[in-house]
Amino acid sequence: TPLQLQLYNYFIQS
Amino acid sequence: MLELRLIQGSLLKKVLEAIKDLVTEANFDCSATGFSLQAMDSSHVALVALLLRSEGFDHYRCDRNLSMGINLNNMSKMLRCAGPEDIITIKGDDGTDTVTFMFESQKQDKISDFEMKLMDIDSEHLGIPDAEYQAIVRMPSAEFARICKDLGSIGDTVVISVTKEGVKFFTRGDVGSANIVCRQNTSVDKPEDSTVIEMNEPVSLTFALRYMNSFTKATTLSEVVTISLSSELPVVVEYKIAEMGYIRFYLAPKIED
Repeated sequence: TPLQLQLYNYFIQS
Repeated sequence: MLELRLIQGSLLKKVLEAIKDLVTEANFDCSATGFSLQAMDSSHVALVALLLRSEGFDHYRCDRNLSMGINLNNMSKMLRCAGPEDIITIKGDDGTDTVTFMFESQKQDKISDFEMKLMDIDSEHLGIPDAEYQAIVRMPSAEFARICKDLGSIGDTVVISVTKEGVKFFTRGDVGSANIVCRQNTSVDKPEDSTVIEMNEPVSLTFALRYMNSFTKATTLSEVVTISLSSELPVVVEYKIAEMGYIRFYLAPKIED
C-alpha cells in the first residue's frame, strides 16, 4: 500500500 | 469590535458545509484584509485555507485583528437556522468569549440573533509559499465531483496524471479498475463548462479519494474547480467564491513505500 505523506513533508510551521 | 455583514449569507452556510467534516475546530482570523481560516485535518494530511475578502462584505468593520476559536459543527448548526435568502452579520467583541450571528430576512421582517460560545484553540499555522505548478487543470466542479464519487466506489486512491492528451483519473480496487480521461475542451459560449489544461511538464500523483470526496463538498460554491499539481508539492484544489475570495484544499500525496 502506498505511504500517505503529511503536509509537514512540504510545509513548515510559520 | 467586529461587525461583518454579508448580503449573500448563503455563501457562509455553504462554506461551513464544505469544511466542517474535514476540520472540526479552527480559528477564524479577522483582519483588514478579510475573514480567513487556515486549518489542517486531524491527521495533518489535508489543509483548508479560506479567504473572504473585506470588499466582498456589505459592511466590514474590524477594529483590530481578532482570532475566534470555533467548533465548526456548532457554527454549522447555527448557520443552518438562517434562511437561504437571509443576510448574515457576524458580530464579536474583544475580550468576550462569544460571537453572534444575526440573520435578517430580505424583507427585514424577521431578525434572529444566535450567540455562540468561542473556544481556545491551539492551531498550527503553516507557511505556504507561492509556487510554480507543473500542471494546472480547470474543469467544471460538478464533473470533478462526479469523477471522485464514481472512482470512490471502486478504489481508495486516485492517480491523477496530466499529459498533453489531457487529465487522467485512475483507480484500482477489489472489483477492478477505472480510468477516466478528460481532454481539453474549450466552450466559448459557456467558459465554465470548459476543461483547460496548462501543462509545463507531465505530472502524475496519487491521492486518497476520501479526502478528494470531502473537498467536493465545496462544489456548490463555484462552477469551476482548479487543480494544481506538482511532484514537489501537495495538490491544491481551489474553488473561487464569486467576488469574495476562495476556498483552497491542500492534500499531501501518497507515495510507493
